[in-house]
Amino acid sequence: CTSLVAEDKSGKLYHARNLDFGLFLGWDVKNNSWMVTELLRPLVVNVNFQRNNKTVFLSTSFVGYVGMLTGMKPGVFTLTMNERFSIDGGYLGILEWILGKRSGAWMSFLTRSVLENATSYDEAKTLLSKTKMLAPAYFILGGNKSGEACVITRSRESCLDIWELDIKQGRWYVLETNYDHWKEPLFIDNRRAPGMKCMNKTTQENISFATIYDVLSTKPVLNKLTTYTALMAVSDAKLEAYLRDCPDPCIPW
Amino acid sequence: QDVPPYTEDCRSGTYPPSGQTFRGTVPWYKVNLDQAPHERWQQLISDKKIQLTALIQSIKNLAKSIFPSGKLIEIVDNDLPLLIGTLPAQYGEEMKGIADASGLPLGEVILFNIFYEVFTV
Repeated sequence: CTSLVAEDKSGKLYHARNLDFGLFLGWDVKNNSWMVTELLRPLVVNVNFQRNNKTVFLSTSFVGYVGMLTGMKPGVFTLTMNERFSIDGGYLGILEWILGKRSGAWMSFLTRSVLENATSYDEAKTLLSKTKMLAPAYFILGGNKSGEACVITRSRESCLDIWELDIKQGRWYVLETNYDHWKEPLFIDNRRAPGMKCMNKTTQENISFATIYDVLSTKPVLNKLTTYTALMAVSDAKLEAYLRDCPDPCIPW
Repeated sequence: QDVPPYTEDCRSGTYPPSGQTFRGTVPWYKVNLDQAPHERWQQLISDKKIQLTALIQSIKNLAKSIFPSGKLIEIVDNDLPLLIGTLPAQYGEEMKGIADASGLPLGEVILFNIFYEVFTV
């Protein structure tokens, strides 16, 4: 996955992501594609979750999956999560859960609960950084005020790092793939450098849905695992999602 | 770049989406949180039952290719549903509703919903 939050010159925040899923889940030799990724695309839906006929939050989701990976509380915050791989992974959390140690939260239920119940950027940030979890993860959170955006790097037990926007220091966007931002990505899976190169080339003056979509359409940020691209602007309560394809030549991840 | 990872020059003019990298738009649905959790996803499942069944079947086929005995699917179908009572209440009920509406075994719906935890290694 690739997620980013960027702030334009007027202080407006944009949050976008490519959702990549299906690595090693069956390679279709004939069509040069991942089987599960192909089958996930028709299941992508945008959902308006309502209570008393009023929107509580918006999400881009997969039918049958009750948790959330991409969502927005209009006017309040936006949230995406990226997978964080670790030896101390979710299978250990599941094992603990089965054995009766149930103090941790399931990742996608936590994100859903935050989207449903948190009422501010700060509350969402606290919940995502402090709740014990069954699996490690990256949470990419955007608010509705200048400077409100961060990448929360989580292990199962604790928050390892919060990487925030810092306009004064020239950090007008944060971009997260599937590696700790303070370490080099795996050399065969470097989507961070091409993504950042395109963001830097775009410049803060020109950031918009259109230019962010351009960044997320550039290979290898766009790859064979990319299921959908979602674009969110919290101040406009605007969420757009598009199914993606990566024609050959295109890296499988 | 003609070799993997086929890095391109930064794209421009791709929005509004069209062309070879665009597969289609994403439909909108409403989910009413005032409804009982069991009922919330009925409309969506009814519209996408065939696609959801195809995905779950594909995952089962992959599992069978790794464990040809079918033991893994047996565990998913017979033992995973035992977890349902331990999951946060409304999500467990929603999964039961999805299983009922789609006709898929509850264990397979649970597996789909905990895929993230399974795949983070």
